Amino acid sequence: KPRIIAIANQKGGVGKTTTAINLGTALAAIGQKVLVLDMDAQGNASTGLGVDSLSRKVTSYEVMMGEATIKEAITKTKIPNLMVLPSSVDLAGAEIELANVSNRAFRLKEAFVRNEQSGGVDIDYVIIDCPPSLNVVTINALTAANSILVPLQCEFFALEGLSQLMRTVNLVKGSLNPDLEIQGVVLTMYDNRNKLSEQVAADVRGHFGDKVYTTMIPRNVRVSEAPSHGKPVLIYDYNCQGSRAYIRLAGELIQRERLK
Amino acid sequence: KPRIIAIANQKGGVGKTTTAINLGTALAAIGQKVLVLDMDAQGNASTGLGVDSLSRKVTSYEVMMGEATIKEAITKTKIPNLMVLPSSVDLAGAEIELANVSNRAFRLKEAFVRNEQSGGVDIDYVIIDCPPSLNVVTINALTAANSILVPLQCEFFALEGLSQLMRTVNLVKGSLNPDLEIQGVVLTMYDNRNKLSEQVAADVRGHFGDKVYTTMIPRNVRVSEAPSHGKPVLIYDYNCQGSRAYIRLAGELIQRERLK
Ligand SMILES: Nc1ncnc2c1ncn2[C@@H]1O[C@H](COP(=O)(O)OP(=O)(O)OP(=O)(O)O)[C@@H](O)[C@H]1O
Ligand SMILES: Nc1ncnc2c1ncn2[C@@H]1O[C@H](COP(=O)(O)OP(=O)(O)OP(=O)(O)O)[C@@H](O)[C@H]1O
Ligand SMILES: [Mg+2]
Ligand SMILES: [Mg+2]
Repeated sequence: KPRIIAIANQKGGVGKTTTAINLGTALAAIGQKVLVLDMDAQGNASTGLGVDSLSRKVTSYEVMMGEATIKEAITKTKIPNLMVLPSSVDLAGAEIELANVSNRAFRLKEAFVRNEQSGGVDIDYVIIDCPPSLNVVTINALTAANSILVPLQCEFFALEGLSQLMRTVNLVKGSLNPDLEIQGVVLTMYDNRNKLSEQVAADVRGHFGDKVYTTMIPRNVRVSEAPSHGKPVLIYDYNCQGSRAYIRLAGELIQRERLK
Repeated sequence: KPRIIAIANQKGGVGKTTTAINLGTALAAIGQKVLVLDMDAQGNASTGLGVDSLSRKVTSYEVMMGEATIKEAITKTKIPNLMVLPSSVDLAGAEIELANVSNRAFRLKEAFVRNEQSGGVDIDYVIIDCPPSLNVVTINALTAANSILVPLQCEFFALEGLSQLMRTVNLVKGSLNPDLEIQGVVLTMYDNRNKLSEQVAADVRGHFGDKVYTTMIPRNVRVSEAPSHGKPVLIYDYNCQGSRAYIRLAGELIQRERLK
């Protein structure tokens, strides 16, 4: 059974997609079999892994609606050990389409259960990229996941949303998924020349203690250039600061998983 | 009757809130009476204008639900000519609460109509800060607005979402608000040391021509520090690059409005 990690934070632009793509790639590089599941209607994780929008025939939308299995929607990437389940703009309509459906929060979890029953797919980790909102799509991801990994941009507005996110996590844990854990908080776009980054980092470590990863992802222009080439930064520029940080992050994640 | 401008883009973290706060402040500084209407459950615009979460008694949620008038929800700020209508975390539930309501897209517009009928409030511009999604809240903003101003971060993923946003704008214009115009596109977090910024800027000007504002907002750390002091950057550091750019932006907006 794969470990399912939801990468979620309703604050926009904090590095959810960038973390899903590059943590996924780094885990694949160290031999784990990884599926990046794109649950954001924007489709940035699919694009960043080289799946162009015209070739997304079966997507996470069909999986959520029960019209396709996980196996049918999975696509290979050019990277060994790394697969992607692309998203579709139709996901933006899921909130309304599932409004009156009783098991609306469990659609994704049920898809994973059906996948296991039919023999499953050989995957060690599923990394779910969530949209910037606490809508039915993100709730499905949190209900299907073993844990949540929270990317946190080192900026003031990013701090503000944390308490709302934690309330939602506790609500999901209380009623939909009692096993949901906080896998950790990862500080992103850290800039050591700017005192705001240090203040936010100190503040978050004060609140979340050792849930905060030691590895911080620095702000690094190569990270933001990589998606325009349809490649993870580890492939685009293996030696840059951003790639090294995501490789360290994958190592730290494996260590934390082993300690459980 | 006030000019209503919705600041919208479903891509997260592109500078919607920062533009609502600072464009609003700059317009107020040049003598316009401005209301910043916070329609994002995160409440960043309310915080950035110094309205702490405990004092948000009547919010845009109650206005959307028809439980309060615009006049009742408006709060003064310490800045002359600038008022704010704060948001509430309850807005996150609006999608479900309005799912089966026939006039769900017109709630905000109707609130403005009722406001006019009761003599209105002395406002020249309403600047609406939208959440990072094309949900019922953003649709309400686009339906109530005269125009949409699109902040666009000079990054690759930000380009990807533009066509989805324009499709939604055309849908709203076609069925809910025929008068909706594209007020313009504003390039944000522009970094002239980074060739990606220049590429994105050139690409956007190619697509949108003179809809793209000449004024670009540079990436400037003072802009991201200001919200932690509950102040717009124009008050926090009047002479920094960020403040000057938002003052130029306000001037260009007034010029464009006059040309209509
Ligand atoms: N470490 C980094 N250094 C530089 N740029 C980064 C870094 N991480 C992310 N970015 C850039 O910042 C922007 C926001 O990141 P990303 O799109 O991954 O955030 P997100 O949380 O997925 O956004 P959304 O809320 O829209 O889904 C992107 O343009 C991305 O390329
Ligand atoms: N010109 C700028 N220079 C430096 N930092 C900026 C600039 N504009 C915005 N920021 C910072 O970037 C982050 C994202 O900006 P902001 O929160 O305004 O975007 P948003 O589109 O409103 O995000 P969301 O999608 O979550 O609503 C914030 O931390 C903000 O302080
Ligand atoms: Mg994303
Ligand atoms: Mg915002």
